[in-house]
Amino acid sequence: MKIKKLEILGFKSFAEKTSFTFPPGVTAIVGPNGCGKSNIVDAIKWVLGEQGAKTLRGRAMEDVIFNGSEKRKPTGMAEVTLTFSNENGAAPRQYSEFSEISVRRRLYRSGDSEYYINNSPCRLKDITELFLDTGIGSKAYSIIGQNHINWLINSKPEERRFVLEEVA
Amino acid sequence: MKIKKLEILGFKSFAEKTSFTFPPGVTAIVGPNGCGKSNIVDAIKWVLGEQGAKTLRGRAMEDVIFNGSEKRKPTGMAEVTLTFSNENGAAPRQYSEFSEISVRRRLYRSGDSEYYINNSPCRLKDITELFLDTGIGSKAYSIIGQNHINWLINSKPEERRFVLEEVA
Amino acid sequence: SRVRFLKAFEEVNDKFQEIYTKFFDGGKAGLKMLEEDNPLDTGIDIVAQPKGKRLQSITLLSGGEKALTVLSLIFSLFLVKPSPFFLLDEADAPLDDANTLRFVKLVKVLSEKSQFLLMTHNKNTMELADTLYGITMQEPGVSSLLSVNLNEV
Amino acid sequence: SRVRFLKAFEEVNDKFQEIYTKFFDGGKAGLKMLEEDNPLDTGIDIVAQPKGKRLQSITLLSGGEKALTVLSLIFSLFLVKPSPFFLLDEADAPLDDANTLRFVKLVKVLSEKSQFLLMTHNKNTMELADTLYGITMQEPGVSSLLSVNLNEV
Ligand SMILES: Nc1ncnc2c1ncn2[C@@H]1O[C@H](COP(=O)(O)OP(=O)(O)OP(=O)(O)O)[C@@H](O)[C@H]1O
Ligand SMILES: Nc1ncnc2c1ncn2[C@@H]1O[C@H](COP(=O)(O)OP(=O)(O)OP(=O)(O)O)[C@@H](O)[C@H]1O
Ligand SMILES: [Mg+2]
Ligand SMILES: [Mg+2]
Repeated sequence: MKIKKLEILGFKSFAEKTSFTFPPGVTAIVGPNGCGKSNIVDAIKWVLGEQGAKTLRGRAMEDVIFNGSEKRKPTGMAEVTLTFSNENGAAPRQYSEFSEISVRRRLYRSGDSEYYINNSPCRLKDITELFLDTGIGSKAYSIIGQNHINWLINSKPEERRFVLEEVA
Repeated sequence: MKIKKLEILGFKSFAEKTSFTFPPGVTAIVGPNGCGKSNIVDAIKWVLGEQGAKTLRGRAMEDVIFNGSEKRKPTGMAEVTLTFSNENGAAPRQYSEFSEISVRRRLYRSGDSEYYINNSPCRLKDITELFLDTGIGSKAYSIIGQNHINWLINSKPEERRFVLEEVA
Repeated sequence: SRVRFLKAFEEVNDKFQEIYTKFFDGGKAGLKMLEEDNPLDTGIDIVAQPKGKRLQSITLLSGGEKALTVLSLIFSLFLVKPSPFFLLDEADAPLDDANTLRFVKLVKVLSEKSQFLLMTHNKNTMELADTLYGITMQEPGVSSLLSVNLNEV
Repeated sequence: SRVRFLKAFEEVNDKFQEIYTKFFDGGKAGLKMLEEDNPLDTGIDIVAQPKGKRLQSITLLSGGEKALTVLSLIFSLFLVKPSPFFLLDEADAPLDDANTLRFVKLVKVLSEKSQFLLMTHNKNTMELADTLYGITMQEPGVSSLLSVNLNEV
């Protein structure tokens, strides 16, 4: 499964709907301090099921919903959608006939949260199962947050097993 | 008290005696990854009394003694000397007639450690008292280690009182 | 000592706001006592609001915004009680070019009253320095000082 | 599952050594099981020895050496079990110019099998990229995507 598209709406500083397509090869994301680069990393971790508000630099999960700016009021919902291409049919059996698979997560100010796979509602568990054994996930070895490069060195020996088990 | 000179011998990667003078203004210390820049910060923290091996990135204090290289054997002692000019007589009374004040710290592989002020043996307590109220010290707000810039933001509110008390 | 603490708190708070708005071209910053009626034990909160943004928890700030907030606070402590030297080990690493230049300009001003030792890989910072020391491991595993003349850079 | 773990351990260990010596032009790196007779529960130690230096605890390594050690390990995991994408947020920040170039060269090679998304302020890294996305807050407090054509940089 390759990432094709990311759509962010109302998540952190992305008040308006913003879409990214991911061409093959290397994509550099640049911009001044505080412009929203790391918020994109948080959006990807979040849609893949991240449950810890602190891992997303917030105090409560509600902190991921656009909280307003000088000229705008806070919004009531955060939504992130990540679309993968499934050409080689790596997805689990029930999704194998789809050429594209999209996962979506929503959070409302009320605290209600919703998950979707290909636009049909599902549970978080379904999303975690979808990505089992694909190397995709909010804790995957291939996602390294800002200032987090040394986590493998600073962690305890038992915590490091986790990455080896992922590839085993 | 202004820093005049730093002399390092057998401390971490500084096997040979190395002296630095500090001209006024801004001094940039540059060099490739792993060449020894942060070891200089550790040397300054250590001579000012730092007691935590972990703060100096080691497991035991012995890790600060030059541990050998491809061509050299480990040495038996680490020594750092920091010399200040005392033109404005900011040092405590018993040192006020000295125009220069130097502090030295030594550690032997045996575990013995020695402290000196102006070449005469003293205790760690004497060094801490010497710098009381001067703004100099291993935990001073003006020493920020690598990747440590956010410590004031990540620390608990009670821990932050410490820096305000320092300036009060 | 209660009076001295309150005085220091006020002074640092004022300077913090002043330096922060210089760095961010606006915005607000300050210190908050969690228990105002108990100045000798209270914890201290740091409040920072970059220009044009709503006030939020400082944990939501970006890497560069956090670094500049801490630098503003450290420099405001200095203005209340000067320290003879600053030792900053790659404090400019999270900053973009514009903020690195703001940082070095402020350091240049403060360096009239205090010595600054900056470990850095950033060319903008190197260009500002009065003196440049190169550290090398010409002999593998052994550090030595390469005296660098600024004109050679 | 014990057999699978041991096989993955061996493969990652081999690749880790291979990639590490590519980064550091030499040196040694490896993984160690703390309890060899209990592969299903044992903790894992990381061992890294830059070229020309004695073997020491990894905590004594420099900021840049630690970053390169972790990147070597992550890339060796990838070679054993590829992940469809990498998301690295300013992983190049602690690296000097020489190591940044080594890092980007390796990324370029691996990007034939996987997509790389790199957040960066480093010009060397930007030059390597196939695509550049600029994020801006033209409206203060609101992020938007500035579509940047590489030729314009
Ligand atoms: N819920 C939210 N609503 C609005 N803005 C938010 C929200 N959460 C975070 N932000 C804002 O997003 C900004 C941080 O963005 P981000 O961390 O992505 O910056 P960055 O581009 O990574 O910068 P740097 O280069 O400094 O790392 C902060 O200024 C913060 O106030
Ligand atoms: N006791 C010791 N004996 C010999 N070498 C040591 C000792 N302690 C640390 N070192 C070596 O010093 C090196 C680290 O140096 P330092 O952290 O100062 O690098 P640096 O110049 O700050 O690099 P960077 O730019 O990556 O931060 C390591 O390679 C480490 O092995
Ligand atoms: Mg960031
Ligand atoms: Mg360093």
